Amino acid sequence: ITTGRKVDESLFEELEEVLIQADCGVTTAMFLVDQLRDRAREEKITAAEELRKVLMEEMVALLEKNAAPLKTPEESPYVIMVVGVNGAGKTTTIAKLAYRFKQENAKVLLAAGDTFRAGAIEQLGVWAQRLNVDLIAHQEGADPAAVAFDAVNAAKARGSDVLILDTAGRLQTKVNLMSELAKVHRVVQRELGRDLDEVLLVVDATTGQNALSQGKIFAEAVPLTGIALTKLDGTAKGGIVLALANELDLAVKLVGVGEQYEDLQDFDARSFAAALFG
Amino acid sequence: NLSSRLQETMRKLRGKGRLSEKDVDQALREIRLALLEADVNYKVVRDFIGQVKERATGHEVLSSLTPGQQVIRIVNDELTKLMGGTQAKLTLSSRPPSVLMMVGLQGAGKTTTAGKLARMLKGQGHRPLLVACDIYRPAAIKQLQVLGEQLEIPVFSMGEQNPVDIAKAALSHAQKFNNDVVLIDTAGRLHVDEELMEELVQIKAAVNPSEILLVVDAMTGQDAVNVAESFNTRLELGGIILTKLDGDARGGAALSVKAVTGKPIKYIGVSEKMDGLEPFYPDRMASRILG
Ligand SMILES: Nc1nc2c(ncn2[C@@H]2O[C@H](COP(=O)(O)OP(=O)(O)OP(=O)(O)O)[C@@H](O)[C@H]2O)c(=O)[nH]1
Ligand SMILES: Nc1nc2c(ncn2[C@@H]2O[C@H](COP(=O)(O)OP(=O)(O)OP(=O)(O)O)[C@@H](O)[C@H]2O)c(=O)[nH]1
Ligand SMILES: [Mg+2]
Ligand SMILES: [Mg+2]
Repeated sequence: ITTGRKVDESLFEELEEVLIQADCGVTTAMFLVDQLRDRAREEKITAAEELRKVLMEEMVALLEKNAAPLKTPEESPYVIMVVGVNGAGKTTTIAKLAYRFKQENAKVLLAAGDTFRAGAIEQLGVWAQRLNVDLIAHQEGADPAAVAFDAVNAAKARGSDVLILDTAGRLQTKVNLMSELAKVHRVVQRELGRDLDEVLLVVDATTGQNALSQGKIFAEAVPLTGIALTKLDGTAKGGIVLALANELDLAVKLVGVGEQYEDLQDFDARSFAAALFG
Repeated sequence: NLSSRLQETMRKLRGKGRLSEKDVDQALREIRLALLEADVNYKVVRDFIGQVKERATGHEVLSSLTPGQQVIRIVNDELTKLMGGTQAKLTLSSRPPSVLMMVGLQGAGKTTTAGKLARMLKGQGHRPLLVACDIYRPAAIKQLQVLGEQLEIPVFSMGEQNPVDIAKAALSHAQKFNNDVVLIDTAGRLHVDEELMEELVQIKAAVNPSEILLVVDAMTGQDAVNVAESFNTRLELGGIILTKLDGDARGGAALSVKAVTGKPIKYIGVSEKMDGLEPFYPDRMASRILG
């Protein structure tokens, strides 16, 4: 888009268009391009290629603003709680995390906290079996707080290095489900006697502006430590994470790029920004 | 909301005397913003605004005492028209069993929707058969079986065999056991996964569905057009089902998908439960999108 072009208003508009089409949202797209206009003026940028480079820098700066990798393990068990709307990729992401920790020789325990959806417990059970990790599960319809309670105590009793808790998908507008989530989180905190190491919000890369509502309301229910962006192997650009960084200070820690347990990567702001324009 | 923002814009403009085409452009800019914030695809918005502009700069707006209201009414009108009428009717074959296929991206809600449709069909006096053609996702077959049990609707499964063979066997089973509608649940897949898209083409060729339904998550953003276009080009869709409308997603994907495929949105998913299926009403969707 920028090769051989001169820097004029139509170029700024086209760059804004690219950002909007990547799901950055109008607010964040305008924010980035306004910043770009300022810098173009201050730095007297006349080459379009230079402009693109500056926009990349802006995007990376925004993405790295609150960025951090997964928390370094301190106390055992290292506890991760995974939350998000229906179908985002929570259960699959947990399988990927379990694999990653197993590769690091950690003793992993999974907890089937989705006691509602048909086949949810079995789904995590298949992953546990494939990865040869233990699973704490009750029956379908059980109280998810009870599962969480048992899972933390089992992790302590068994000397697990890592405990990953799955939760049922829920739309953020369901007040009772969001308070259920807050309750499960409190139970884990209490049984652990400290904060969780990670509370990850799983966001589907195909999601549009609704991700902002997801980020805002899930953050009100539980203290989110980061985002796992899934399905980036599709054609969606996942630009919503720029809006999440810009408006909610939420940072991406992990990226899902497929349906198998190896398909998990650490978030890299630079390659993400480059791919968005690619 | 858009209505009040537009009133405000128009009020300021009105203060200048008679409304000009340039003033209406300003109102259309607000509309454009609202549509983009609602996740309508960028190009679809551009085409739509272009389409609406002619009517919006006509006599009915420029001479109105409440031009803001007029513009919104026109936009709402045009949006509703664009999204088609209410077509909450599945295309069944005149010679049963009819085959319906659920297709779409990962996690869109296909399996859940298959259960909902089966329940609806049973309630209408049909004898549906659910078919487990997702052989990849862990416990996908189990998920469908649990739904079938809850609904007291039979589920045909052959475990992890070739989905094309499963579909064919399910059709014979339906003929033998007098099921008049066969609902095939397929695995979620990316529209850019050549191999898996070809699998759908093969299932279609093997069992000749009377309708292929694309299941789309209502929170889908700009990518909705790419997905819908690919699935439609490869399979010739019969209709679309938009899920998770019980959330607060504005659902602009509805407009994008309709605009790019021309195919009707037939139903919407409004809960995780099996009775959470409703007909699609374009006028309600239009207001929701405009916000
Ligand atoms: N292509 C692709 N598919 C993914 C990715 N992550 C998850 N999926 C698929 O998305 C679908 C939903 O994944 P789940 O893990 O069941 O999602 P969930 O959030 O646990 O869903 P619920 O528990 O029903 O809310 C499955 O078909 C997964 O294989 C990813 O990174 N890429
Ligand atoms: N709130 C709500 N949840 C829904 C709706 N439709 C489906 N879901 C939920 O969305 C999640 C994904 O649904 P599935 O039916 O497993 O989706 P799928 O398309 O079959 O997923 P894959 O087979 O992995 O591609 C589940 O948690 C469902 O309960 C709906 O209309 N409203
Ligand atoms: Mg799950
Ligand atoms: Mg499914």
